[in-house]
Parts: sequence; C-alpha cells; structure tokens
Amino acid sequence: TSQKHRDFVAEPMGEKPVGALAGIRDILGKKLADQGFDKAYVVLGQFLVLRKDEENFREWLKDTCGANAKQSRD
Amino acid sequence: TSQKHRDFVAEPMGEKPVGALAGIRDILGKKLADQGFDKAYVVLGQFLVLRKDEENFREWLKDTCGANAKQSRD
Amino acid sequence: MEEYKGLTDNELIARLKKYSIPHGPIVGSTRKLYEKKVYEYET
Repeated sequence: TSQKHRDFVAEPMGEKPVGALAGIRDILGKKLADQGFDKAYVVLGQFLVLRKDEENFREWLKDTCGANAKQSRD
Repeated sequence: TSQKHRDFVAEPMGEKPVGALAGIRDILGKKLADQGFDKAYVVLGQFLVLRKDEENFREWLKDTCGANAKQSRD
Repeated sequence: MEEYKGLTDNELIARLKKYSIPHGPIVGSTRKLYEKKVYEYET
C-alpha cells in the first residue's frame, strides 16, 4: 500500500477529510465532498452499507466521482 | 450503558449479527435483517453515512424497524 | 410522498439545504429518510 494509506491507518480516522484517503486526490475529493462525502468516515460508511463488497464499492466510487481502476483500488 | 452494549464494545465488531446491538432485540433485528441490515457493521455504516447525526439515525431506525425511543437511544 | 421519488438527488439535496435540514449524502440507504424529511417540512 502507498505511504498515504499507511499514514491514514496509523491513527484513528476521526474527522479526517475525504482527501486523506489513498487514491482520492483533489478533483475526486472535491466531487465526493460536493455530494456529501466530505469526510473519510462517510466514505467508510458507504463501504460498510455496501457490505464491504469491493466490486460494488468500486463501481459506486466510479459512478460518484469518476475514480479510475487504480484510484478505486487504492 | 447496558451490559449488552458493554459486551458489544468489549471486542472488535467483526461479523456480529445486528441482534448483538444494544436495543435491538429479536423482532427489530429480524426487520432490519430483512432489509439487508443483518450485521452490526452495516448498521454502523448507515450511522456514518448519516454523518453520525443521532436524530436522523433514530428516525431512520424507527422508519426501518419500528424501534421506539428507548430502543433507538440504546 | 410519491412526487419526491421523482426528484433527482441534486434536487433533493437542494431542498434539504434550502430548509436547513441536517443531512448527509443521498445514497440508496438514506434517500427515503430525506424524502420524508422534506415532505414533513413542506406539509
């Protein structure tokens, strides 16, 4: 995993912004935030509601902010 | 908090069933499970997607499984 | 309540914001709740 992800999991998620998530950079982060996913925990919530199904989550991420395969994998 | 809740938070949530949540007993648990919220982590996901807003979460719980005020507070 | 089902997510969010109703993102598992909150506000 990337250094960004290691930094992210090294401490409690708390109120970290969505841009703190690995694979989510400025443009994607802004699109997610515009739709209410401005915090990392809200994105985690969506992953859990999708029953931690990676394929569904990636598809949702692509539909919601246009994340490409690598970004959603990260 | 209740003993049930203390037991729940004493260890990782993992794949615990929705009935392991304090305030959620058989009938409520069944109604939630029937709508896809069969695991505690899926209900946590819903709380996070609702941005941890307690009022919205309680209203969602009441609409989804008929939880009363005490049950949703628990 | 039927009319609210026809609203797009953005239209629904615009009403939630207009009425200052606390809300998160509109996803499958939250949409019904927010439609109800807008309906309750408008009625």
